[in-house]
Amino acid sequence: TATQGRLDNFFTVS
Amino acid sequence: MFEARLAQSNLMKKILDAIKDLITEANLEISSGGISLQGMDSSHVSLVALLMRSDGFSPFRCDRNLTLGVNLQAMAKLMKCASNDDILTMTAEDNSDTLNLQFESPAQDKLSEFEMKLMDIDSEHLGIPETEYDAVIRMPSSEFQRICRDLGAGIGGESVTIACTKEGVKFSVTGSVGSGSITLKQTGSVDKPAESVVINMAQPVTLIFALRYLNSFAKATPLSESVSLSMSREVPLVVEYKMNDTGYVRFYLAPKLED
Repeated sequence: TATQGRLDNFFTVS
Repeated sequence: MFEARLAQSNLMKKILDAIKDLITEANLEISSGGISLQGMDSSHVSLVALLMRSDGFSPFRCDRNLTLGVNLQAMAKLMKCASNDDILTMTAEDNSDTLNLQFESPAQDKLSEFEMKLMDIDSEHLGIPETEYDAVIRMPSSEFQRICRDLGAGIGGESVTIACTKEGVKFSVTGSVGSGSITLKQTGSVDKPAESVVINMAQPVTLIFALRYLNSFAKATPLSESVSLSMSREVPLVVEYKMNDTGYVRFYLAPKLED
């Protein structure tokens, strides 16, 4: 099984 | 004062149709460089980035940077009032709470004018780091659309595994009725770039994605004859539709990570 990642974990809020 | 005149309303219709189901409202950022937009879907799994460069408009005027909060679904409905080849002119005064849309027939015998209410939208702007991707695949956009549709509708798959090697790119799913895969090989000749499959690869890469997002991205197919997929291990996929030389619609999709 695989867990859906979230973009918040890859990109920074600027 | 902001004014942007687009030769064909059709382009704006296609853009809105491509993104309105993923993000329902967004801020249009207007600057001297053109019109840009960035927005995440409500589950923060995918992101849309739009750029329409100012040189795609004639004229394009922007006296000061503006942020126009737009309900994209409402704007898409409004744009349906324009014929595809109508000239679109968008205008807004500084500090205005409306965006004016004007559709003019090519023969200049019909003029439609609409005022669309703007909204205040709190949105975070995400910094997207420059990435050297392990693999960049360019293929006909219609082929990508077909693959996503077939793997979703045909097999009932939820997750698609995309594996890219020098030999080709393989899309595999396991679904309710069984499993399946579609492999595209790199095309030998590049006489017709729009019909070619081209793989630029530094190293093989395999990632898993939710298929329904890819199907949603494929709504941008009318924007461009070809699409590029950029992949690196454990980073978001980038699906890019270029609009000639005047801009792009990019979709970012967070991968599924093996437990």
